[in-house]
Amino acid sequence: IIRVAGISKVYGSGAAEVRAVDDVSFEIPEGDFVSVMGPSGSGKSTAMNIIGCLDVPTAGRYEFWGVDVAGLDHEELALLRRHYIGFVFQGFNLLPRMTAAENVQLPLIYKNVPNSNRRSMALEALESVGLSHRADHDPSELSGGQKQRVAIARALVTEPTLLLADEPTGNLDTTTSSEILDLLQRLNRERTLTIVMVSHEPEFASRAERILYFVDGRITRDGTPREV
Amino acid sequence: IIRVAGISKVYGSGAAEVRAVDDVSFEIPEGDFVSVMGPSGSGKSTAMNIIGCLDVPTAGRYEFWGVDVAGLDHEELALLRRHYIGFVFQGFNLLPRMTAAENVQLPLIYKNVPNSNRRSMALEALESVGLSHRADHDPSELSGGQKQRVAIARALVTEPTLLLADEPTGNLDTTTSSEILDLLQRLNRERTLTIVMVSHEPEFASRAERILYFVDGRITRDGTPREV
Ligand SMILES: Nc1ncnc2c1ncn2[C@@H]1O[C@H](COP(=O)(O)OP(=O)(O)OP(=O)(O)O)[C@@H](O)[C@H]1O
Ligand SMILES: Nc1ncnc2c1ncn2[C@@H]1O[C@H](COP(=O)(O)OP(=O)(O)OP(=O)(O)O)[C@@H](O)[C@H]1O
Ligand SMILES: [Mg+2]
Ligand SMILES: [Mg+2]
Repeated sequence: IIRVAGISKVYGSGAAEVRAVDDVSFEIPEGDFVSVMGPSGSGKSTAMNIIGCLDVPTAGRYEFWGVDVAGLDHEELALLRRHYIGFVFQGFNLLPRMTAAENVQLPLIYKNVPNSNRRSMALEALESVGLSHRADHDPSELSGGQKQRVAIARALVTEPTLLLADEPTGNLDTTTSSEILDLLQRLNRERTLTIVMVSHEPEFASRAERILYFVDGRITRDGTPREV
Repeated sequence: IIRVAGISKVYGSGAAEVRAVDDVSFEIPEGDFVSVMGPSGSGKSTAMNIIGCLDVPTAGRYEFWGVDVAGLDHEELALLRRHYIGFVFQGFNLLPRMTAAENVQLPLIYKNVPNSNRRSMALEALESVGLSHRADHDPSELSGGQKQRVAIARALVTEPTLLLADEPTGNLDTTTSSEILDLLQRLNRERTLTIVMVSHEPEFASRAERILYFVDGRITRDGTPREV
């Protein structure tokens, strides 16, 4: 379970101050599938980076499965991310001079998975997003949506407890997006994978059971897709 | 007017051959607003890079406003791009250590616009996408959708004849996307700006008068939004 209380993230000060996230509180029980929506610049990615232990809030409390994250040092945060969290970045963040399969294997290397299993686990993850036929191409040889799907495969290959996906379908056509959402819903149901997904497309965001709606760093609505 | 005949782009050879674009022909009269749609990996960006003179086709003929592009050297292609074409890249392609305003001014520097006008032209372009208040922040301090809008401002600041926008609203919420499409439609009508826009969102792609639908490197449908 994720428990966030009074979280803020402030950049700059005085006239140049930007309150990217402003006093946000919510809980996400294990196995939930939550969508995060809201206008451009409303704090969605900032909140995701805090939940994913990639960024430290300026104020507030964050408990990840009962652990108070503020009390962890750099090493412990990295360990927690590596073992429990899969992250799909809004900008893909693939390494340019490595193939798709090598990019997907990276989290397995950090997690000390034996070398003999890594390639087959990476190909299986790429197969689940429809890209095993491009496993040995590097990002410069892939289209925008193909890169996005490699990033999704990389986030799923370690079979995380929590998947944080920041606009995972932003560059995908409707059919491919729908296939990715089918995959995520299947993992959520069959493996009780907890998912927090940013999506600006209501058609995909409403596949989740719950929507957190951000405006100017605050959550203005929290409820079922129908309510929000 | 853009006239493309029998254009192909092939990568690799033999078993590894990828026909990114495969024998494509179309014409775009001046002042048209055309949307390009199709599944991920279907050749949309490759076609856009060829139209924008950023990439050379493997075969076929391309005439830009009556000029046979194949007959131009590197320098002449760069001159043609700088003076006539604005390009919004799928990955934004902003320079990291420059502010938003400096990024938007870059095409003006290449076009030898006097220094005294550049800052005000850049701020006006940023204002048109709702970001003048973040002009002096660099890309690392901007959200995904804010970066995308800086990239749109940069493409428009030179008042090009042709705007090529590759997924310009991929990271924007519906309201902000709608505002960008309003802006593009206004420039298309008032300044007869010719626009070719890749968009996977039918709601925005149908703002154009015509849709080119790509599948596996070929155009399978070419017609009005209603027909396609
Ligand atoms: N340098 C390259 N080498 C090999 N294949 C390439 C290269 N660049 C692109 N491709 C392939 O060409 C095909 C078309 O790519 P393109 O980027 O044009 O697709 P797209 O329609 O823009 O896709 P998306 O909607 O995902 O952005 C893809 O299958 C892609 O993997
Ligand atoms: N390093 C930084 N310094 C200053 N401001 C920042 C920094 N990083 C983010 N911001 C600002 O914080 C606000 C929230 O950014 P964030 O990336 O969380 O938005 P977002 O909801 O993900 O937007 P988008 O939908 O466009 O991706 C934005 O106004 C952004 O400009
Ligand atoms: Mg974001
Ligand atoms: Mg593309």
